[in-house]
Amino acid sequence: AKSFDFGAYHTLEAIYSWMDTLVSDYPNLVSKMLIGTSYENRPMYVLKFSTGGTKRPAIWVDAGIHSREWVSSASTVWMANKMATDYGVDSSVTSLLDQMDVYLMIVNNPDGYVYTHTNDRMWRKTRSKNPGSVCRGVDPNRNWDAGFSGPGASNNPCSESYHGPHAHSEIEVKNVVDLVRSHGNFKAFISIHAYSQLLMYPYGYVCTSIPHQAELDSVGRSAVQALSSLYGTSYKVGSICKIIYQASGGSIDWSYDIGIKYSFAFELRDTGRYGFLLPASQIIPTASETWLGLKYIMEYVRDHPY
Amino acid sequence: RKVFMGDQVLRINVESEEHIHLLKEFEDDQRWELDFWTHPVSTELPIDIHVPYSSLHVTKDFLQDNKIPFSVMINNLQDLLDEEQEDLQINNIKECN
Repeated sequence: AKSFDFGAYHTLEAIYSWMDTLVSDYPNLVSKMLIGTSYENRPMYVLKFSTGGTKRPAIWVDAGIHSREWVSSASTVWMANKMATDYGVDSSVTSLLDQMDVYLMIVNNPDGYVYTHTNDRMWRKTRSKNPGSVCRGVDPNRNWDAGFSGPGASNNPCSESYHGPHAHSEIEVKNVVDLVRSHGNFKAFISIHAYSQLLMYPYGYVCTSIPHQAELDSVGRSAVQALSSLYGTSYKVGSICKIIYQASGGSIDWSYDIGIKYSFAFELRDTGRYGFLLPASQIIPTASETWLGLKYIMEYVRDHPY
Repeated sequence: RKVFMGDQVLRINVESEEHIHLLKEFEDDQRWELDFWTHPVSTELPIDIHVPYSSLHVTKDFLQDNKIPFSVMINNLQDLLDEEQEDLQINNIKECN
């Protein structure tokens, strides 16, 4: 882990190999869980941070669901290392991990991620074949059972926002759904994307306010305040539908609808120059500021059991 | 590996609902193979479009004809990707060592 360059982008193999070193460095805190395989049979790993007990209240954090948004996975690698090194040092992180488990999924769409490294840097979707079409892949953030195939998703397999043949048709989505459902005690579900500097909460599939809108909006604004305190990066906060557009089949709508109240989506920085092609030199600053926002949310979840 | 020689990413700051409507129609026109990195939704958020080299002319004409202000955010997409690839290679070599 010492030689791993957190300020660089890495191949899937390098990230998976680094996970093993993190686990071996912190055997009493971090374990690597295989939650299934992707369409092209690549392993899907989750880093589980736990100090004991089973099925304790847990927090889910994922990145890389849209494969071309490399900075989301790179930032989550850095944050995983930060959380491991802060346990036993930072009182708040220690208190969080003494009470809750944290599940970090660094590459939610491994086939797409490898494809961006080997074939097409602009690839966003999964790599599944669509019967009857020459176009491959489904937008994995339109494939969840939440307003599935509604507005903001396309039924055209060639579209970047193709929702797929049915909800959870993508094995990458189903693996997460099965894990979250079988665990049954997740209290927060946070998905990290890039870019646009937004912190969003449900709904995306409809523009009506959720019952917990006021609370999530307040938590979001405080989290963004913490994030912005480092470099002044300005974020907007709001529901997906109101802040960007109506988008059905999204993961945090699904998590909220199954009862995980604290559901949020980050769209990380682009600083107005690079979109999701953020230079590697900005990985650590992006990760450092994002950590402050994520940490605020996790502390709030810890202190507001339900 | 797919290359994007001469492709550009345009950043558009729409000023009206009319602009948003026009851009939504343009987004739906599959002929130009535009990749909207962010979508025309509000005057609050910029719209970034990856425009293939072959569609640059028609896209810029469309924006100018409709008086929709834009700037070039990424001048040659392949140059940026080449830099990124170079970083990756250097890092891979470091890691192997």
